[in-house]
Amino acid sequence: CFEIGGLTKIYGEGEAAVAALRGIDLTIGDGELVVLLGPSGSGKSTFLNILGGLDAPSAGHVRFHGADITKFDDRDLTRWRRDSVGFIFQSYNLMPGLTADENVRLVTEIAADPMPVSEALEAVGLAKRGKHFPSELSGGEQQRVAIARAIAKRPKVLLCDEPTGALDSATSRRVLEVLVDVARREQATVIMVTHHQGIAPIADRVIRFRDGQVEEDVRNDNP
Amino acid sequence: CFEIGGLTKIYGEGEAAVAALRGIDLTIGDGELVVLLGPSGSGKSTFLNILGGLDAPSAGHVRFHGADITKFDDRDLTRWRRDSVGFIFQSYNLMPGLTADENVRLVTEIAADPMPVSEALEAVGLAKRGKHFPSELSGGEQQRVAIARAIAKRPKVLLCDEPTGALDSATSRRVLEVLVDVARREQATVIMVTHHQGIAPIADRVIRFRDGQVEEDVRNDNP
Ligand SMILES: Nc1ncnc2c1ncn2[C@@H]1O[C@H](COP(=O)(O)OP(=O)(O)OP(=O)(O)O)[C@@H](O)[C@H]1O
Ligand SMILES: Nc1ncnc2c1ncn2[C@@H]1O[C@H](COP(=O)(O)OP(=O)(O)OP(=O)(O)O)[C@@H](O)[C@H]1O
Ligand SMILES: [Mg+2]
Ligand SMILES: [Mg+2]
Repeated sequence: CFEIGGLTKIYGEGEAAVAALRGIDLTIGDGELVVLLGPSGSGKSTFLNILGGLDAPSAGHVRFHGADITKFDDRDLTRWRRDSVGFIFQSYNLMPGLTADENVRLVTEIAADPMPVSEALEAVGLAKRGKHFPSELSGGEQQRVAIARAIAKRPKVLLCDEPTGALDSATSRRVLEVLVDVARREQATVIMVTHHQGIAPIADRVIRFRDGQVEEDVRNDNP
Repeated sequence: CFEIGGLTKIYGEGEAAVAALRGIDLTIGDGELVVLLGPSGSGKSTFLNILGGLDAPSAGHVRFHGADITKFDDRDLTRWRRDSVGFIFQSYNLMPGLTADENVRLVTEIAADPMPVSEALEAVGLAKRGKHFPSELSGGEQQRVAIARAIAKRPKVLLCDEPTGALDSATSRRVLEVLVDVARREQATVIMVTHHQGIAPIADRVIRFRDGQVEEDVRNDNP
């Protein structure tokens, strides 16, 4: 599981300092589906970035199966991100010079037991758009390529930052089913930042942030 | 008003051709608040980009108060975009090397009767973040700077592409009230692409796209 203690992140210094996370304590069990809610600016992306090894905290620790990610050197961080984490970024972060196919393949080529690229794109309804570049795709299509890229590596940990922000409700529902389905088969731990109302009922747990702290943590016993 | 006839946009050629818009006919009255819905990939952003003078159609026309925007030369297009249209982009399109203040000022400095920069940022709850760069702001904060930039010029036409996609429901509601309020005071025509359920009831009209065509066009007589 994830064991998070005293997680703190402060940007800038002095008067300009912004406390993005102010001491987060959480334990998240393996295979749990956690929904993370909270107002704009409350620290959700910062939290996900630290768990995914993309950023370092100012204080506190994050242990996954006993290993403290926040103390990893560059090589271990790279391995953590590459092998264990599927990350769906709030701004997709696709490589603009690669097609949709190539963006997914970049990740599956180095994975231990990946999904075929076509299967991942098929799952998000983009089987026919593989040869297009991100600039030739709509906002929601780019987001779906980012999702395909994350699920294709069959990760142990799936960190999703607003994975359906650009999608209409029918496409959102389909994409969420795919995400949850893949996660269940891999017994992956999923932490999903989302405003999508439909997901909270199927989550095991709903955590609410406010101003960099946990305001509420509700276990859902009837998902 | 906007008078749109036979608006068509085809990307690519031959087998790879994608028909993003397949003959759109619409008339939108001055001061109308139109919500534009439709599945991912149905042509909403393409439509907005053409109306905003950011893209040209393959066929058809768009007349605004009698002038055909699709026949404008570069100079008239620049003037149309700069003076008459406030555009909130699906991917924000902020200048990464300018602070939030400077991003808004860039637009107000050349406007005829702009809002003060501080007032625009205040309206979206970011009065204290003006000195930060986009990379130092959360997703929802970047989106709100993009909104401040669009309303600050007090445009005749407000084209909003998912303006609340990255915002939690409380912040969304506040931002939508601000947008509608500014539009009403300026008697601006608003075309808003959004999945946000809360806005359809206050719109004058809800238009639904599917596969590059108008599938439904419902006037709301009790907004
Ligand atoms: N440069 C391009 N080359 C090829 N196809 C393109 C290009 N730009 C857009 N498209 C396609 O045109 C169609 C309409 O795109 P558009 O961005 O207008 O959709 P949208 O309704 O805004 O979708 P979303 O809700 O996902 O943002 C999509 O299928 C998209 O992939
Ligand atoms: N490099 C930075 N310098 C200063 N402040 C920063 C920086 N990066 C993030 N912040 C601030 O940290 C706070 C938390 O940001 P974060 O992106 O985690 O919020 P969020 O909950 O994901 O918001 P949203 O829902 O808008 O995406 C915000 O106030 C943001 O402006
Ligand atoms: Mg965020
Ligand atoms: Mg779009």
